[in-house]
Amino acid sequence: KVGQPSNALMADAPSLPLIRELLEEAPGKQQRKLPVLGHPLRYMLELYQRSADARGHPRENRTIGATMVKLVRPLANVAKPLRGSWHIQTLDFPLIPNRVAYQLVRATVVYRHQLHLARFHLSCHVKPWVQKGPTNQFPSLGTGSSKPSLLSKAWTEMDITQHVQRLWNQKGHRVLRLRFMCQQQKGSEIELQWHGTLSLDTAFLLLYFNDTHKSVQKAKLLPRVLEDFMEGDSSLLLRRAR
Amino acid sequence: QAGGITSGVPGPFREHDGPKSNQCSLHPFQVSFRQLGWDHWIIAPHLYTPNYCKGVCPRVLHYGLNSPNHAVIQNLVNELVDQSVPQPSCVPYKYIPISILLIEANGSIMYKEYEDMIAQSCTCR
Repeated sequence: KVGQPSNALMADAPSLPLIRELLEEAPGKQQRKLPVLGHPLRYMLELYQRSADARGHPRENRTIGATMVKLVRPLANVAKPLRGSWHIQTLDFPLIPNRVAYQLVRATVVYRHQLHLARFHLSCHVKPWVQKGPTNQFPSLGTGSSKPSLLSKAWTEMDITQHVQRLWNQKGHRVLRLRFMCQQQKGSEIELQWHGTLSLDTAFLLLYFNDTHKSVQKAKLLPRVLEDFMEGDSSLLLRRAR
Repeated sequence: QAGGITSGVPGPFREHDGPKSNQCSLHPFQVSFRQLGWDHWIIAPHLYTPNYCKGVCPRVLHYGLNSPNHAVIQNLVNELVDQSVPQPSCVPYKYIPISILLIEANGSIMYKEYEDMIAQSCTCR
């Protein structure tokens, strides 16, 4: 019936792949308004505009190299102002498995490499969180990451695919723990007394997936025998019709 | 060959096909995700053009309709053997995907490409 909310329609047809997928992804109606336009949403809107036109048609020259990109925000954010000009935040990113049909092809951490708080300038970077102890549980990001690419004056995207792949293939509850480290720029006459923690918008994870089940391409050519029939023996048809 | 068939065969082929304007073709159609009741989790795009196929399938399925051989045979069966077998239907032939920016229930923001979401051409089958 026209006007019936689509969720009800969708509930009637959960067997259709798209509908089932939408039912799994679409939050309930109660989530009325979209979240405030924070940095992550702004970042994803820019990624969307680079990858699709205003009508939603994927651009031929898009460079994301994936059919799905998920932005994951940090769960916890434990700040530890250190002595001196360093400030470290521990960020936990939940790695929630997808349905089997999606394969992880790339993972990057996007963070603000320059922060300006009041009169202070800070330069920041990201490192894996390492358990204190004789053997480093995780090798430093240097092994698995290419040189950070400067996306814009505000954001840096650093590839951590190998780092995440290792975790991704593990069983159970997986959390990627990173450290967001900021150092007060030289020249700031007084020390920044940092009490609170930075908002959660200073760093987030981008997970790139590919759809592994592609629809099988149907045979497009007319089978030979029927082509002959269509061209060679149409008199047969003509006779029949007469 | 097809031309030979239609010209040699009396009226019914022509009357039946009706005017060219209502033959099987692609019809543009645009909806908003608000109309579909999905605007609370789809951020972009705002408008979506699924389009649709509508119209009569002609007796002679010319090559432009990309019809499979089975449709040609079904037409003949309907015409010459048993009218209870329906003529082929006017349905989409080629589709293109759509990119969507959405918010998941857990607040994750996602860019996703869905296959076969926009009808690009029609066929009779």
